[in-house]
Amino acid sequence: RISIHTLKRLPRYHQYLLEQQHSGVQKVSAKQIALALELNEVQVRKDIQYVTKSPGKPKTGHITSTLVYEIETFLGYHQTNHACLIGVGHLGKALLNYEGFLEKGLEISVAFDKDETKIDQSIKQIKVLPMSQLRPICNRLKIQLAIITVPSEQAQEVTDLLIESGIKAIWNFAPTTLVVPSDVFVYQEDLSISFSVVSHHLQ
Amino acid sequence: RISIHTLKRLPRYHQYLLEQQHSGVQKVSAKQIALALELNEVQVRKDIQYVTKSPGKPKTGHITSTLVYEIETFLGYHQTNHACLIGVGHLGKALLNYEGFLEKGLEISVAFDKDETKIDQSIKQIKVLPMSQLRPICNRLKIQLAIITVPSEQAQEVTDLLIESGIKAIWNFAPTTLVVPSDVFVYQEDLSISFSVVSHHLQ
Ligand SMILES: NC(=O)c1ccc[n+]([C@@H]2O[C@H](COP(=O)([O-])OP(=O)(O)OC[C@H]3O[C@@H](n4cnc5c(N)ncnc54)[C@H](O)[C@@H]3O)[C@@H](O)[C@H]2O)c1
Ligand SMILES: NC(=O)c1ccc[n+]([C@@H]2O[C@H](COP(=O)([O-])OP(=O)(O)OC[C@H]3O[C@@H](n4cnc5c(N)ncnc54)[C@H](O)[C@@H]3O)[C@@H](O)[C@H]2O)c1
Repeated sequence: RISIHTLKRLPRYHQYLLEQQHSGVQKVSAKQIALALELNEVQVRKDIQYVTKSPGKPKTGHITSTLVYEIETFLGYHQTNHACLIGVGHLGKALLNYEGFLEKGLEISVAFDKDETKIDQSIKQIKVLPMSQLRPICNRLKIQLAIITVPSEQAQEVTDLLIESGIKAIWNFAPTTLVVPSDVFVYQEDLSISFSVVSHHLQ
Repeated sequence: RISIHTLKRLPRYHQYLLEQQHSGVQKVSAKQIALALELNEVQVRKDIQYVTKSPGKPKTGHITSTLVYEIETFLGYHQTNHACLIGVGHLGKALLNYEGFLEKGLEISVAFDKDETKIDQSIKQIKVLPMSQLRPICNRLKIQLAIITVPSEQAQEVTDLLIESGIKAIWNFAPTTLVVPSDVFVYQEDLSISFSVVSHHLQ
């Protein structure tokens, strides 16, 4: 299985390669990617071997457009993953409004909230439904991915309901550790980790 | 200079060490950290050398509480960095409401927006001011860090104003590349990179 660290590097290679492609660069080598992104060349080569069968040619490297396509395929950008979002508060609304997800194959199809006043609204054509609908809707739409943007003390209760509804992967924004069975994947988002990088530059 | 990849790993070591400390584990080795976080042991050892003078003892490793303290000091959690936030929309409000930043030494002191209806509100005691106040306030409060949560087409114009106001580091959430002088650090946040990890687990 590929490590989470390689998985997080691949979108950065993809972004860099797209920029190269747009400025007409036909070929690109692992060395050039490593230099541009401050990474170790051996690591870049190893990462690329996950997504492509063709080894780069010694001097010239990979065809930019092919590598872009192979990374996109590997990361699942070409298929659409349908997700549900739980907790239509400030963060939930910002994620529902964000158009950058569709390009990566993420489509939030439906949202849920326990607050009566939020039910039956639509944000960017995404309907907000009551929690009582969660299980039947996730089953019917075969949704496997859930985004959690509720307060931390509510996150575990919401998670238990999601697991009963057949959810297999959770993107959790609430700052709390979720207890899930071993066949459920949880990605814990923590924006304050990015902040550590910023704050170090201020020292 | 430390690489951005090491900087992003350190908060994860910190989180793991805090959990160990809370469950009474007195000592921890680079090997244990590497196993728990699926990382390469040599890499973990190298990273730790940035934050601590004392090499771990061969069998037992580092004193957990000391290493926690040393990472916190290195990442600047013990001093308070004052920041301003520009663009009090959905995402801006979610960040103003988030209490996880204070623990990492980030205090958002003031917010700005161009929308008249948002001026003079307060979110968690943080006042929202008009853009005409940006330069005088950043100078007076000696703010060096700005968080940008405006739409992408407005982000460069906002950045130019921030640089004139003496800002040295920008945490940018708008999906666009900012042009800045070489002495200004920009951290480009992109939540869809985290999504790539989640979506790969759905394949
Ligand atoms: N990870 C990060 O870096 C980061 C950054 C900002 C916010 N957050 C977190 O994101 C979460 C949301 O923040 P926010 O500012 O949007 O909060 P908010 O209070 O504005 O929104 C929370 C929403 O969840 C709904 N809700 C509460 N309990 C529920 C339940 N049991 N079932 C369904 N819906 C429920 C509420 O009705 C509300 O609409 C919080 O946990 C916050 O700590 C995390
Ligand atoms: N990086 C990510 O993964 C991610 C996720 C969600 C949203 N976003 C981005 O974050 C940004 C904010 O999203 P949102 O949903 O909160 O949008 P929003 O429209 O709710 O909020 C934008 C705010 O910026 C203010 N604004 C606009 N132009 C301004 C200017 N020139 N000066 C000062 N204030 C100005 C508006 O008045 C509004 O209050 C967008 O760029 C969005 O694409 C990024």
